[in-house]
Amino acid sequence: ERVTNPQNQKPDVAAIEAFCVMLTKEAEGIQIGIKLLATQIQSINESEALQALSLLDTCMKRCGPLFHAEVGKFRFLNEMIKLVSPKYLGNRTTASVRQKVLQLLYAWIRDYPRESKIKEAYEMLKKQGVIEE
Amino acid sequence: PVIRGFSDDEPLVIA
Repeated sequence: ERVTNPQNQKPDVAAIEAFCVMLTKEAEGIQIGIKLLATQIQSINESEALQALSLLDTCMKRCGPLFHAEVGKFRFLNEMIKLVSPKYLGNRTTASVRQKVLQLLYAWIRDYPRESKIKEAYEMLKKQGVIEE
Repeated sequence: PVIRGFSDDEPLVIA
């Protein structure tokens, strides 16, 4: 909640650090962290959602392959898909949040090629017309 | 009886 506080004028670096530590050091930290992130990225508050996506990006860079493997499951990817899909939450999600979701997926295909479901999800979004070239 | 697979995941949601 500190990390994604809509009143943050700038990133709460200490809170981000504490979250990453929790994720990597605590038993089931990854499972807990993933669920929290999935909830926060779907916040109706744009600032909260954007900061949560930024935290997700940081965790991908810092928290290692076990974290990548959980993000790279459809269980989590589906929650990102729902944000951009008009069938689900896409129509109430702001453009900046939708854009950030797609940017992350695109970068992750390149940065985490072992997580093949990320590419599969991205290709589905292209095929369904959610992503335009 | 349902035969369960070993996949620890869910199906991909279609947008």
